[in-house]
Amino acid sequence: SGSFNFGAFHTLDNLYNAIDLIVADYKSVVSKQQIGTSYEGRPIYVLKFSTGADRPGIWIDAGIHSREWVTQATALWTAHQLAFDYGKDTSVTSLLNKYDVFLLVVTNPDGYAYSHTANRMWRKTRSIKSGSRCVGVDPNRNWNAGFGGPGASADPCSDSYRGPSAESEVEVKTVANFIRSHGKIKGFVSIHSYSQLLLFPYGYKCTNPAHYTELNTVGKAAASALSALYGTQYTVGTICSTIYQASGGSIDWTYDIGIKYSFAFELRDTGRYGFLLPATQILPTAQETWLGIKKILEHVRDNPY
Amino acid sequence: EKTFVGEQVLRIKASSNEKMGLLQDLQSLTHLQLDFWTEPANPNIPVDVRIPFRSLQSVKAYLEYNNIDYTIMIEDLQVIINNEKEEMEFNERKERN
Repeated sequence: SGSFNFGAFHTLDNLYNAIDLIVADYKSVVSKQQIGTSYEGRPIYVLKFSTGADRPGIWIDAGIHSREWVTQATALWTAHQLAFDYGKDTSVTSLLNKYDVFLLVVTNPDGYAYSHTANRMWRKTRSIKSGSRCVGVDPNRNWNAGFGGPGASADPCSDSYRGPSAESEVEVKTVANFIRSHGKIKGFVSIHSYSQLLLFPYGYKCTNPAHYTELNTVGKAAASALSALYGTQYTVGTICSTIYQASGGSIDWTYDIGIKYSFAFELRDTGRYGFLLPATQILPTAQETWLGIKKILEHVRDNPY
Repeated sequence: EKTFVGEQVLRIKASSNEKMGLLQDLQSLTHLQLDFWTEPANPNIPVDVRIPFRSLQSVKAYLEYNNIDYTIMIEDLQVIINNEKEEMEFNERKERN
C-alpha cells in the first residue's frame, strides 16, 4: 500500500503488521504461515512465496541473533522486493515459477522484543533453564551439527551458550521441523550481521565440504554482485577458515542433511557501528544484499539436484 | 531497561597469533563482562569488544601493556542507542501523523 517505511527500525508488532500488509498487497504470490510459537508465546511467521503446487523450496531466515536489527529490516525489504518483482523481473519470475521461497523475517521474536524493550545488546533466546540464574541460549549454537563441540559455550551465562541439548530451543526446533517435514528444501540462506562475510559449511569442523569448489564459486559470484552496487567488500569462505570454529550452527546442519546450497550472510558493517548500524543504511544494505541473494537463488534454480 | 552509559566498543588488531592468544586469555576473564562482537580467532579479522565502563581501564591497560593496537570504535554506546531510539520514535510519530 506504500505506507510502510522500510528505511526505519521497527518494533516486532510493526514488523508483523508490515508482513500482513505485504500479504494483503500481493495475495496471489505471498501467504503467511505460523510455523510455531516462541518460548514466550509469540507467533513465528514465515512468508511463503509460491505460484504453484508441489514445488521444491528455498529457505531464507534472518535475525536469529536478535540485536542484529539490520538483518530483520533487510529481510522485510527483501520480502517486499520478491513479491513486487514477480511478473516484472525475469529472474524472480522464473525462480518463483519453479521454486517456493520461504522467508522468516524474525527468527528469534522473543529476543527481538527484548532487545527493543529491555536490553539493546540481547543476542540469545529468552528460555529459562532450571538451576541457572542466566537466561537464554545462543540459537546458532543449538542446531544438531557437531553440537557441544568447539566454538560454543557450556556456560549458561555466556552469550554463546549452546543450550542443554541440540534443538532445545523451540525457535530452532520449529525451523528444523519445518525443513525436515517439507523434505524438498534445496537452498538455505541465513542472514546475520555484521562483518561482511559470505560463509558456507563447515563451522563445527575445519574440513572443506564435498562441494567446496562449487559453493566457493557461487559465494564469490554473489559477493561480486553485491559489491557492484556500493562497493561493499565481502570475504567468502567456510566458517572455520574465515572466522573461527563454531559448532551447532544452522547451515552446517542443513548441509549435512543434504541441502547443498547452504549459505550465511554477515551484513554491514566493518568498524564503525557494529550492531548499531544507523537506519539510513538499511535500504543500501538491503538493496546490495538482495543482489547477492539473487545470485544464489538463480544458481539453485539453474542447478537442480 | 539496561543502560550502557560510558561503555565503549574497542576495535583491537592482533598482529600475531601470540597476541591473538592474549586476546583469548582476555576473553576467559569472565568477571570483566566483556561482550565480544567479533571473536578473537583470526589475526586477519579485527576483534571488536564491548566493554562495561567499570572494566574499561583494566582492559586498556592490559592491551597497552601487551603492545596490542586498538582504536575506539564507539565512544559511548548509550549515546548511539539514544539516537537510535529518538529516530525510531520520530519515525513512528511521523507515520501516525
